[in-house]
Amino acid sequence: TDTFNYATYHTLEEIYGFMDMLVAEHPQLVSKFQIGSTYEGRPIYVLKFSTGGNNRPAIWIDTGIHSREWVTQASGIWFAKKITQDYGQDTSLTTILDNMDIFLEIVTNPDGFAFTHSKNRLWRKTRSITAGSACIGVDPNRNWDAGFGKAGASNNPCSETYHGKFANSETEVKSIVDFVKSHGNIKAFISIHSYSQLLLYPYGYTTEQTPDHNELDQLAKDAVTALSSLYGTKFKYGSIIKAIYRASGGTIDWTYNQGIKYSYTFELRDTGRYGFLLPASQIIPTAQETWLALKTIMEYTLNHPY
Amino acid sequence: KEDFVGHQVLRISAADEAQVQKVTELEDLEHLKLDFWRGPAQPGSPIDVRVPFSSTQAVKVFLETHGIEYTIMIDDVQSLLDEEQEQIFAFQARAGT
Repeated sequence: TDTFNYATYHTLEEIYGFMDMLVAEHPQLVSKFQIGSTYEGRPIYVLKFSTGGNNRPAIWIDTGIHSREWVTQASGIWFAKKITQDYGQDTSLTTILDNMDIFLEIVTNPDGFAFTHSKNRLWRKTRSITAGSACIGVDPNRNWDAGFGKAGASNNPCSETYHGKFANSETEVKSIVDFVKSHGNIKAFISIHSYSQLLLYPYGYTTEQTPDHNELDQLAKDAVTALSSLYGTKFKYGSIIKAIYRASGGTIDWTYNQGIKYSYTFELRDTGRYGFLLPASQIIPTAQETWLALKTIMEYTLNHPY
Repeated sequence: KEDFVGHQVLRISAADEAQVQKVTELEDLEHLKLDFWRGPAQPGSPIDVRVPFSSTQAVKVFLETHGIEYTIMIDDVQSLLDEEQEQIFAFQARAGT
């Protein structure tokens, strides 16, 4: 993985190949396991970074649930490599990994991602078929069982924000749900999207503030401060419904309601030039600055057990 | 592969709640085949929408009629995609040798 090119976009096969290489190089630290299969039958893989222990408290990071947000999968690859490089070198990450596990799902929507490479670069949803409709796919960030079907999602299968027939109808979502429930000890859940430079916390489906609002807000502030320190990239932060718009059935609303207090979602670069088509030259800077924010959240999670 | 020649991404600035509502109405017009990259939110928050070539005129007329400001964020989506593909091919060619 030292010669892997982190500054270009890769296909699903290349990413899965990268994951295998990383596991082979660091068998004591990294393992790969399958949490499910996609609608079209592709395996859904998660990397586990662990230094031992049994069912340690854990941090979950996922990238690429919206398949066209290519900088997120590319950043996920970079994060994976960074973890293996920094463990044993960086005191903070080493302490985190000596006490917690990190789960990283680099391609959360493999069918959609493959489709962006083969047929439609701007595909966002899953690839599941909806009976009675000519339109394909469900927005996997509207398919979670948190305010499912309420305002902030579409019931039109042709819409980019179609919520699906029922909560967890998408295997890509259900696989994570099952994993999170069976693990039972995930303490931070970070879902990474692009673009618009935001760090968000629950809720999206209601204007009601979470009981942890002040703490989540302060941690978000600290995280974006760390992020901005590298290249001066400006991020806003706040609850989903306040900072962007009402969105129901979203990932981190569900994880928060499951008891995962530190539930965040990122919207990575940019502010209005390239959108989802961020040039590959920006992959590494994007990943580097995001990593600083991730570390802030991970360190806080370690130091503030609940 | 899907062709995005002539597709533009417009950045819309809705000045008040009424303008946000107007843009939301656009979202419901399925025949325009709009793809909202950033959906309508509160006033002052940018709205980005990919507009197919065939709908460009209708959307711009709609926005101008209602006094809603916009800029062109991406002039031709396909040209950006072509650049992206060229970069990927160039990398693959180098990797292959």
